[in-house]
Amino acid sequence: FQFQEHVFLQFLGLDKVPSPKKFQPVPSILKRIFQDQEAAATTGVSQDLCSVQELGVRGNVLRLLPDRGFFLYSKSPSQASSCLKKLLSFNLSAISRGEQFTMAQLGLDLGPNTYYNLGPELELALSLVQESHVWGQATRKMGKVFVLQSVPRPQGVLHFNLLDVTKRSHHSGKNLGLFLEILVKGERASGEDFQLEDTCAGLRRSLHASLLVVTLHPEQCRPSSRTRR
Amino acid sequence: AAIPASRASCKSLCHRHQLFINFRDLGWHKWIIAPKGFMANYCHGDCPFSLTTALNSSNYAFMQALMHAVDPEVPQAVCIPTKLSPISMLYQDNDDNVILRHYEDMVVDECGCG
Repeated sequence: FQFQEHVFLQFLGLDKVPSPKKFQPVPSILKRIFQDQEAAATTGVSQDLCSVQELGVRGNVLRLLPDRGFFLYSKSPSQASSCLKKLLSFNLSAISRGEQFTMAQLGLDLGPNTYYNLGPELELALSLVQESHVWGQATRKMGKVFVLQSVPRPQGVLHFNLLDVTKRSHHSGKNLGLFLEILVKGERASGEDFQLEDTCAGLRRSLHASLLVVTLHPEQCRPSSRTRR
Repeated sequence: AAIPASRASCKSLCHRHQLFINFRDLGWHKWIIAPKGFMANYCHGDCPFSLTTALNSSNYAFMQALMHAVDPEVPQAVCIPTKLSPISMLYQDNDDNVILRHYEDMVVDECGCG
């Protein structure tokens, strides 16, 4: 039976039998798409398997990549305006060369209303990190900030379109590395430090990042035909 | 010359055979999140010339069965899927990525001679 299993895994795009230690939570969007496809197949409704209507893009493979990054803690207390710093890292190696990217959306879950009633306004900054390995040591070079936005309240999940940077990282065979910083906006009144520390600690606890990638496998789906004039 | 009608019983005629594979039996439930199993239906049975038109056959199958009756060197029409439906699979790979993938033409819904 080993041989057939190997063939089946190849068909799924896997090298060997996956052995996850525990199942990752499945995001509601993937659950919904799966249930819709299953219902359509059962009722015999014809469906375009090469487009994801729920997301408005073409594609037949959807992947949710977990963040493999880590928090950074600054040694000097001088950077008091910084609430949270984290390197985000997404391993793109599971995506084969032939697949065409149609969507790459970063989801940042900032948790439920942790600072709903609190004063400090927060700002989120995202920049690209270029990782290189010299003599076995990883060095990181921060790029320009490409997202800078106020964090709304209540926060929940924020989404960012990272299609271009993800494509570029995948093309160069690298992981997608991002530097996330949450900053405190403006001056703080005395006595607000305690509240702020609470807010930042809460954010660090609840922060969860993932990258939703949609790709089109050209062997299974033809590229969209151009309409004639 | 008239072609003799074959005496194939109804059971041996081309039709869909239902087969469900439970992923748990294969140990695949450890990485496939959904569905729980796969409908591995298959087509099997005879395609006698006399019943080619009745067995959900293509025009080509009719012609092939006719040719086979005239010249046994020509292969018989065979029992094949005539309607297939897709499946979606939700699974987790070794990098802990959650993957949703759609596969076309995976489940046999109907069979016929072709």
